[in-house]
Amino acid sequence: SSFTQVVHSAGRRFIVSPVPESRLKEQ
Amino acid sequence: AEDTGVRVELAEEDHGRKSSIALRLWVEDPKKLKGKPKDNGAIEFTFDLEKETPDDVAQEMVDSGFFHESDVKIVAKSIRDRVALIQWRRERIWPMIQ
Repeated sequence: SSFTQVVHSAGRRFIVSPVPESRLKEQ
Repeated sequence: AEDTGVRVELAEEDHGRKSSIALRLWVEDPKKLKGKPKDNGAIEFTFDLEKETPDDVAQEMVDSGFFHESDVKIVAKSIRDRVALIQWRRERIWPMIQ
């Protein structure tokens, strides 16, 4: 799956997923 | 709230009851950041409205390599603006629960 997870040393989990094209401003 | 180029949204329905809430953050306009963010997508995380501060999360995101140290303030402000909106909305919709 295109989800990756990063766990910070303080314990918080960050789950990274693709940003839907529609939500990105024109670059 | 000023457009920081970093977007923070609720990642779940907010019913005003839980102190911790899921948020989703992504870079909408990388030109507004000082450093080059790691080309990541949307970062979802849980935030405790009562116990934590946006600065904590922003620093953890920098520590985790998502953002450059020079952008920690912009990231913290983006989270702070969304958290303020959530708390304002909770006060208006569920004053008794708060």
